[in-house]
Amino acid sequence: MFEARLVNSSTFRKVLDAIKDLLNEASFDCSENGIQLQAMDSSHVSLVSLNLKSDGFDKFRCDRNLTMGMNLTSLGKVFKCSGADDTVTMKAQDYADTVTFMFESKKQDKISDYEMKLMNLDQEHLGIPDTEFSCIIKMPSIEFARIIRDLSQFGESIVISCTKEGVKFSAQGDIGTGNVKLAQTHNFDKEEESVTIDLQEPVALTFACQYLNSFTKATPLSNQVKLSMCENVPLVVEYQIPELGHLRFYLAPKIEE
Amino acid sequence: AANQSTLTSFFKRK
Repeated sequence: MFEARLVNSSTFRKVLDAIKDLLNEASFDCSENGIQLQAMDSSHVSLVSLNLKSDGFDKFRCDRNLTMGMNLTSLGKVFKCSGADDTVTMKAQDYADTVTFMFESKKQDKISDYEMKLMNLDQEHLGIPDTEFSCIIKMPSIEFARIIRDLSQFGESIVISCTKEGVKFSAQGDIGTGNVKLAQTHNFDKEEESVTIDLQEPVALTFACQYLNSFTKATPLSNQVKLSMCENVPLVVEYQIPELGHLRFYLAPKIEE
Repeated sequence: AANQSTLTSFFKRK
C-alpha cells in the first residue's frame, strides 16, 4: 500500500509545470524514503531529477517499493481539477495498475477523486558521479529566469562564465550580442535576494537556451536557484522545494568542434 | 559553432 498526503497540493502542481516541457512521461519511484524521479528528455540532452522526502509529506506510507509510470499530460489534467488550496492524497495498492488522487478543499466541504491508469515505462537510469564543482552560483530564481528569457532573444546559446568578480551571461546572434553581469551581493536581511559565488576556479560553458528556458518553469518553487558548473561536466540547476526536497536539472554543455 | 553534447557521453547508464 502506498499513500502520500500533501496539504499544499499546489507544490506538486508546480513540480509538474516545471517538468512537463521536458518529459512526456516519467516513472515515480516510491519507497519509504519518499518519491524520486529521474528521467532524460527524448534527445538525452537534459535530465530531470526530483527528490521528495517522505518526512516532507503530511502523511507518508509505502509498504513496498513501487514504480509508477505516468503520462505527465494526463497527470496535468488531474491536477488541473484541483483547487489552489486543496490537500492531495495519492494512493496506490501494491502491484496496482492505477493510482488515485483525492483532493480535499480547506474547509473539507468538497472532496473529489480521480483514478489514473499507470504505464509500464522502459526506465533508463543514469549513474551521476559526485562532482567537485569549480563554481557554485546562488541567485534569485526570478533574476535567473529573466536573464535567460532576455538573452534567448539574441541567440540559441548562452555562455555562462564565472570568475571571482562575478558571473556573466552572454548570447550572440544575427541581431547582435547581449551580456548580463552579476556581482556578488550579500543581503543579510533578504537572503533570497543575494547573489553568492563559491569559486574554486574560473569556468565558462555554453548551453542551449531552449533547455535553460524550460528549467526556469520551476521558478515558482523556490526564491533561489543554484547553478553548479565545472569544465566539461553537465550544468546542474537546482531548485530547493521548501521542507519537501529538491528539483534538479542537468544539462549537457555545447562543445566547440 | 558549438555542438550539443548528450548526457550519456558524461554519465554512465545504470
